[in-house]
Amino acid sequence: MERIAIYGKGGVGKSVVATNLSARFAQLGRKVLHVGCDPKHDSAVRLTNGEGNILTVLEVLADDPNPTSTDGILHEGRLGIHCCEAGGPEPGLGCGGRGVARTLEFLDEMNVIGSGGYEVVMFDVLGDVVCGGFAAPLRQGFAEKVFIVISEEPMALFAANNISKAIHVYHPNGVVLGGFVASLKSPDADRSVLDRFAAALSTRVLAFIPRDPLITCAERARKTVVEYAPDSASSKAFAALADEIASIDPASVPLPTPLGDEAFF
Amino acid sequence: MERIAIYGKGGVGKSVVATNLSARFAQLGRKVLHVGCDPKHDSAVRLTNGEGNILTVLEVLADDPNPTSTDGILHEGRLGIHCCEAGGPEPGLGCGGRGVARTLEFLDEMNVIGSGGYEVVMFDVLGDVVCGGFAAPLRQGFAEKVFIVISEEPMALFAANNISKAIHVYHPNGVVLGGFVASLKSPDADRSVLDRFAAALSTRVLAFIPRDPLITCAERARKTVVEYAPDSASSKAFAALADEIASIDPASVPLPTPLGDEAFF
Ligand SMILES: Nc1ncnc2c1ncn2[C@@H]1O[C@H](COP(=O)(O)OP(=O)(O)O)[C@@H](O)[C@H]1O
Ligand SMILES: Nc1ncnc2c1ncn2[C@@H]1O[C@H](COP(=O)(O)OP(=O)(O)O)[C@@H](O)[C@H]1O
Ligand code: SF4
Ligand SMILES: [Mg+2]
Ligand SMILES: [Mg+2]
Repeated sequence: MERIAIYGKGGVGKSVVATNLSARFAQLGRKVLHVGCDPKHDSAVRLTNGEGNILTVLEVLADDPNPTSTDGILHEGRLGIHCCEAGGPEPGLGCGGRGVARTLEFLDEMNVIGSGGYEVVMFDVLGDVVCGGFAAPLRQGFAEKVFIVISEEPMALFAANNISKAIHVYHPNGVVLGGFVASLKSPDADRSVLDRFAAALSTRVLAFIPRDPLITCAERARKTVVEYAPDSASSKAFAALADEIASIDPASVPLPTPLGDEAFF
Repeated sequence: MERIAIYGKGGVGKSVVATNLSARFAQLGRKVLHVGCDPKHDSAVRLTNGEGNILTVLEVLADDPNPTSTDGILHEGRLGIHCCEAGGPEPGLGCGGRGVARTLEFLDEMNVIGSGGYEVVMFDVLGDVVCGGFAAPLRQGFAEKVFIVISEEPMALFAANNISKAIHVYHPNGVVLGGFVASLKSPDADRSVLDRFAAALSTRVLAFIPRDPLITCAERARKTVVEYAPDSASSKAFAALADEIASIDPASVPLPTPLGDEAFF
């Protein structure tokens, strides 16, 4: 079973990467569970059958705190993908990661991952602050291979450095940093800066996802780009990335070597 | 006493705004307390006398959990400004806002705000997730006037919307949303989009801080731009903003009207 977590700064491009990877694995015939773990709750919806905004786990549990089935929580989306969206509490009220923590608790209670027959489990997780619920996917039995989405913006690199520090904390659970996925904000961004940053952290950039207008078109058509435009540059990059991810042996991945904070000021 | 909090998405430009406002108020003769509340801990250092990286409150308390004075925690910086930097726990270990929570606890215990004779208290706070320690400056006795730094980027607006929701939660403490401060990432960003966004939330953009290369020069010279280049476009914008902030009567500020999350997808 591939147990993947996509982390990164808010807005850097995690959900585009995570939903396209889930769709790609499903196209290859894998049974996929996709879990949205960002209070922005707009990940799983990109894989659903025009349901629009699916209810988050926090919303469902507000009405029924002790559900006895996965109905209303797990949704079957396109390509046979099973999805759920954690949700987040209202800002200012309780832990921002509470939706993620409660969702993973529920998946554990219902033994969804253990008994669901999934071949790929994909967590799409906000990584601005790696604490509370946002660190929950790194605990035992959830994510194994973490991939951090970066861009050329300094704040995206600072967040990647912080997430790499968290990898150390959860390493005893078998969590590894599989690598970075670069999602460039500008077509003329300097890729060598990102390669050097990855090397400094003892990892590498596995893929550069080009800025692709077809991703915006796909979004409007409520599809992932690998479904909407399979021959596009970005779809080919996602297909290659999926193969790369599957070929990573966690046992041979070194620990990352995050930089001191001063490196960013 | 002006009790101000500068909130906004990570990297949007809060510390540039907050340190320049603190420096401007000090230039006008006010006694200022400047509190850095971002785990990135790079705010107060911009106002210090070349001390380089000042110790964060969390670091000091790690050695001495029950200090009996403000030594080592409050620093006198340039222009007579008193500053401290909250710090943050290591990612993956404990609440991301723990440094902020512990710092405000300390300020309370030592009655720093009540007895320090300050005329301006400035909190520079990370606003990606408004929870735990990051919401602490909105509690009784800390911030009164909140200003949210926005840019033309959608994620900065989504964060501003979330922070506006948190204003509702803490409104009973007398917290008000004074307005937005626009820090444009691109010189040809569409300002009218930001004015319309502010109007939709029942607030307004108080200032547009232009992208100014002198801000980068000032940073390298370890000064704020209002000290380094007082006649620059951005320095004039900060001076006008400081006057605008001082003229706001909290009792006459309406509650913001945040949009539903769907407005951002
Ligand atoms: N490679 C890309 N090309 C074009 N648009 C992109 C690309 N990656 C992301 N985007 C757009 O950027 C926005 C943010 O991406 P998203 O994946 O939702 O970020 P996150 O999940 O990290 O918050 C979305 O509107 C998305 O369509
Ligand atoms: N108006 C501006 N013009 C030029 N550079 C800016 C401007 N505002 C912010 N910056 C730069 O952008 C970076 C992030 O700004 P900062 O204030 O540290 O953000 P935050 O505190 O929100 O994380 C800094 O390097 C800063 O010098
Ligand atoms: S643990 Fe993290 S997400 Fe939870 S309250 Fe603290 S800062 Fe917020
Ligand atoms: Mg997302
Ligand atoms: Mg800052």
